[in-house]
Amino acid sequence: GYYKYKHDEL
Amino acid sequence: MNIFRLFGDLSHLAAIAILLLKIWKTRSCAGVSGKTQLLFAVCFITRYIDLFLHFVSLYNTEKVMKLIYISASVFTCYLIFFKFKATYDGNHDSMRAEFLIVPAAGLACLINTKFDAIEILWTFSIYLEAVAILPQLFLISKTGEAETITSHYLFAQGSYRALYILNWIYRYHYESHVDTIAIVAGVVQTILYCDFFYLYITKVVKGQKIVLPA
Repeated sequence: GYYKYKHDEL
Repeated sequence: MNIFRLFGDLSHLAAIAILLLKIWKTRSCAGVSGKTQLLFAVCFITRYIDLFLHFVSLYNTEKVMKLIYISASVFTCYLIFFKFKATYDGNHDSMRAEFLIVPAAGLACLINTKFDAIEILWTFSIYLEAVAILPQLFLISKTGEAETITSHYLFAQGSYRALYILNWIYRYHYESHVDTIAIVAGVVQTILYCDFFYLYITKVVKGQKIVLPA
């Protein structure tokens, strides 16, 4: 499935 | 969130606070590279651009931290280039920042996760941060010494990304989370501090000042 690439770090 | 990332962010905040205090208390930015601070400000703005695009309520600490990083780095640049401009050591802060910005921008267009504006900006910010400290290290090598407070700033600044490496190891092992671009750039960034870390551990901790062989 479509994996929303999100940078979750500062 | 894990302990390494928490202490990494705290170390980063400490670095920003130490530098601000040093400039504000001594009313001087001698020994501080204005270019490095400009590059850091560019890193924060390009990395946290989402704050400006779709403003979301400051519902979590992450948004607040991003705003603190951006405002503190811009304020530091203001102190260096405007308020205490007379004490800015321009002729020693002579590394060409373009030689860092252009390759980082070029590489961000070549090696990225997704070719879209926000992602390219984020990647550019990561690559730029890896080399942003070079003008500061260059300035210290030219002046041949670093004030003790500036050494503490550099130690905190270097430790932040070193702790992030431990965070990435932790997240790989427990969350099988991997952000290759951030990891590679973070390792390069931390390696650039190695000789400074050596000097800091062997000298500053013993109360001596860092004096480089001229």
